[in-house]
Amino acid sequence: YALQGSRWRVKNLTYKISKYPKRLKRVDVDAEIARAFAVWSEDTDLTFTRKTSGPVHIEIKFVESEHGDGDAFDGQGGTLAHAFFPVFGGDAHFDDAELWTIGSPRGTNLFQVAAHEFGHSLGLSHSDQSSALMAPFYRGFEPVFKLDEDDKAAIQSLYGRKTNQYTPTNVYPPSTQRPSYTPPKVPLDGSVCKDSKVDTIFNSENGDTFAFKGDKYYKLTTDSVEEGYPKLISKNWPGLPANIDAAFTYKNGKTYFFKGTQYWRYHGSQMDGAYPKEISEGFTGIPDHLDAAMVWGGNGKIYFFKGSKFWRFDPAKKPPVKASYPKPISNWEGVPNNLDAALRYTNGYTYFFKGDKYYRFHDARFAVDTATPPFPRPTAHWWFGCKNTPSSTGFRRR
Amino acid sequence: AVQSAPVSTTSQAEIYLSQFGYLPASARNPASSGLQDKHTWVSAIEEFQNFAGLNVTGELDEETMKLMSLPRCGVRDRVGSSDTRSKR
Repeated sequence: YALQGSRWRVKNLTYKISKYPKRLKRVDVDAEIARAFAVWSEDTDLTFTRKTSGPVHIEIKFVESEHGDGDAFDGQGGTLAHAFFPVFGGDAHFDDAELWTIGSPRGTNLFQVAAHEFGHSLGLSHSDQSSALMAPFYRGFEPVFKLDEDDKAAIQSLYGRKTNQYTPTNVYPPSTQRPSYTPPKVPLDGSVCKDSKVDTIFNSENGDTFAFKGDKYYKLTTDSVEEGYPKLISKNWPGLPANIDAAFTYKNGKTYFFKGTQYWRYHGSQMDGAYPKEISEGFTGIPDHLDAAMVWGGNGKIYFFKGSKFWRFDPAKKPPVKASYPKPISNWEGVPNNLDAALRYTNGYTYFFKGDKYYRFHDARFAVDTATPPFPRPTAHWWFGCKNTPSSTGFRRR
Repeated sequence: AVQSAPVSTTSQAEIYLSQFGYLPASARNPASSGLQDKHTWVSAIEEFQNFAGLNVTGELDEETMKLMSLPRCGVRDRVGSSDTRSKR
């Protein structure tokens, strides 16, 4: 997912429909728009109240061609609607040249497009996950609508998880709220600023980012460490040992941890079965004593790194590792051997970590990204938010 | 009803890429269209293909123009400068 950068300061928002579509009954439009807003109340404390007049947060209009905001609609097809981010007012405009329909495969489904546009009104940008509601392309009528994990992680990163009992007006399966676990606090130490080498870094199912180091873990914010960390790994992942080699979360929502010849599988903080198992048992073709592992955003496959080599693992294939692997890590232009960690971060980029430095990888060019300051950059400054540490490594990448 | 035209020419693709944030807004101005340097043009196509989950070829191929013709949201895919991504 991607965030535009602004959000509402309040969670109880109001809206009004100041111009209705030509071809639908108002009462039906009111119901569909309410259902579309309710999509975003399901996993947060956001509430949406319809008003018929006066000032509101989000104004909705069905209009055609040029309609006063400088972004003319283009007739049937093409652009269906657009919305403004909170900092620009949050309003949503729908092209009334479209054949808006309700609960039918004909025309364009009002509920789906409206739910997408309200994501923008709340601060979400487009996602490159084709299964996400916030993907830019209309996918046709979906009789059974389900918000993608990518969308949930996005909206919760802006407005937090659901804590109130407010049930949205639409009919959704009650979300299975995992009991939140607050492990005992371990006093924050500055050691990670002196020695920022990590064992592994991975994202959890709901988009949190964790760095493991020894027997402790750090929960990362967008540019530093969350208050009260590090904490003990064993307190949040009961049964998991210290000094983990590698970790990743797969699209099945499970997180896999690797150490020596063994691996563990967790769902959130719960061990997901009888673990540890042997890597050779669950990941045929993958070696022991790994350096790093990740799910690469370029193709959704699992990549393992060890020494100067890497393996690609595809659970859907038999065998899951082609005979052409391992291949040299030098194929990933600019990435060094003997890595410590690899991560596909929530901003869509792929990152590699080695020692106290990290590399950002440009997936489209299949090479380490060029930027200022150049890569590698110091991990302490950019990932752990360590104040008096340099922001660059002072030499240009060869 | 007015139908929006599918993307089938380079200049239509240029307008599309500019409309959705892959090329500078100036490219939407027909007077200046065609003034992209090769690297900018190829990068824009690569970025769009990468974002849309297509094979990243840098070429304005059939597959890419077909996707550009799909009904979609009018909000840009690339919002603001590239550093809207997290600080890292």
